[in-house]
Amino acid sequence: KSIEKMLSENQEHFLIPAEMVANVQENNFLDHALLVLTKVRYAKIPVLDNDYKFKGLLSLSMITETMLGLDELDVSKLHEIYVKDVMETDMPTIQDPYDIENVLHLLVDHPFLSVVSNDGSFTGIVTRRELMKSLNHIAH
Amino acid sequence: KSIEKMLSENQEHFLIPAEMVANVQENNFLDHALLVLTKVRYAKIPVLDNDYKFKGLLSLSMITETMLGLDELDVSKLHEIYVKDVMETDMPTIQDPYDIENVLHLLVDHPFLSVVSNDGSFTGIVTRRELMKSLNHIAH
Ligand SMILES: Nc1ncnc2c1ncn2[C@@H]1O[C@@H]2COP(=O)(O)O[C@H]3[C@@H](O)[C@H](n4cnc5c(N)ncnc54)O[C@@H]3COP(=O)(O)O[C@H]2[C@H]1O
Ligand SMILES: Nc1ncnc2c1ncn2[C@@H]1O[C@@H]2COP(=O)(O)O[C@H]3[C@@H](O)[C@H](n4cnc5c(N)ncnc54)O[C@@H]3COP(=O)(O)O[C@H]2[C@H]1O
Repeated sequence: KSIEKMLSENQEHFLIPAEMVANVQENNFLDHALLVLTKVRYAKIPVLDNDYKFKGLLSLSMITETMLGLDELDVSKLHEIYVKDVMETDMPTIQDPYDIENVLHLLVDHPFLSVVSNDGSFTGIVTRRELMKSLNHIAH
Repeated sequence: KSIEKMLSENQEHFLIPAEMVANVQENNFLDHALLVLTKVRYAKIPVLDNDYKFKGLLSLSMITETMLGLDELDVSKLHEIYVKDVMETDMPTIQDPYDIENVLHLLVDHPFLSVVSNDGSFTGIVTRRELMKSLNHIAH
């Protein structure tokens, strides 16, 4: 039985639903976003809009980048810049139900994939950890 | 042929050698470490001592945690705190040659593993990406 067949038999378990995913709003200021990312400690999290539509991804380095001044670190700008001004927007997303072969391929370069429905609504994420747990299971 | 057998045939390719791994020194101040992490954009990197011995791991959230004041964000402390004061030290490490079954198991909960020799010298890292490339290859 191929690896992909074994994985697709498990695939309903891969999705971490939206309510369990830390996120920020695109119209938050960076000082608020810094606080959220510091507290949840995830490296990168989804950015949503007011209607819970998926808009992009945000990490702490995108925020600290704006703090690098000519001579010293400057936090004052963080209350003037929006998440949407610095977030990443060129990431791939997947739909549900997903093509496991496509997911395996994308997870090589992305630690997680955002699952987004046709109308742009954020429904959850699929992570490398969930896949690796499955593979570990298959390998034993 | 089992997955593990196929993976161990590839394992000499898993190691990313120390010279290609971004790192900071345990005696650096946090402002310097923040600059390094912002520029390299890796989520978490190894911490070494003066003799290139492996000491721990550092991420931006460990640094920004120290900036959270009572009312506002405070960068001044970053020039007074050392990397070794905030770094993570309870991570597992692996040796070379590694037991692929152990590596698969540890990579479920760790995005990368530091390879450390008997005398504590840092020799490189094994990442989830390298493993997933191998698995993608096997699955086709
Ligand atoms: N609070 C926690 N509890 C248990 N284990 C934890 C953890 N925080 C991190 N880890 C472990 O560290 C890995 C890397 O997390 P990171 O935050 O860099 O990278 C994460 C993060 O950017 C994102 N992510 C995962 N779960 C999330 C969530 N609930 N909310 C927001 N983002 C999440 O997906 C990436 C890959 O996650 P994955 O689970 O494959 O891999 C995770 C997991 O194995
Ligand atoms: N500059 C870059 N070029 C190409 N792809 C990039 C990249 N930066 C990040 N990625 C992609 O994003 C994944 C997560 O990177 P992250 O920095 O959160 O988490 C990384 C980072 O904490 C560490 N790491 C990887 N390579 C490193 C290096 N050369 N120096 C220091 N740390 C490294 O191992 C974790 C897992 O790395 P992995 O390769 O499995 O997975 C990487 C890789 O697929």
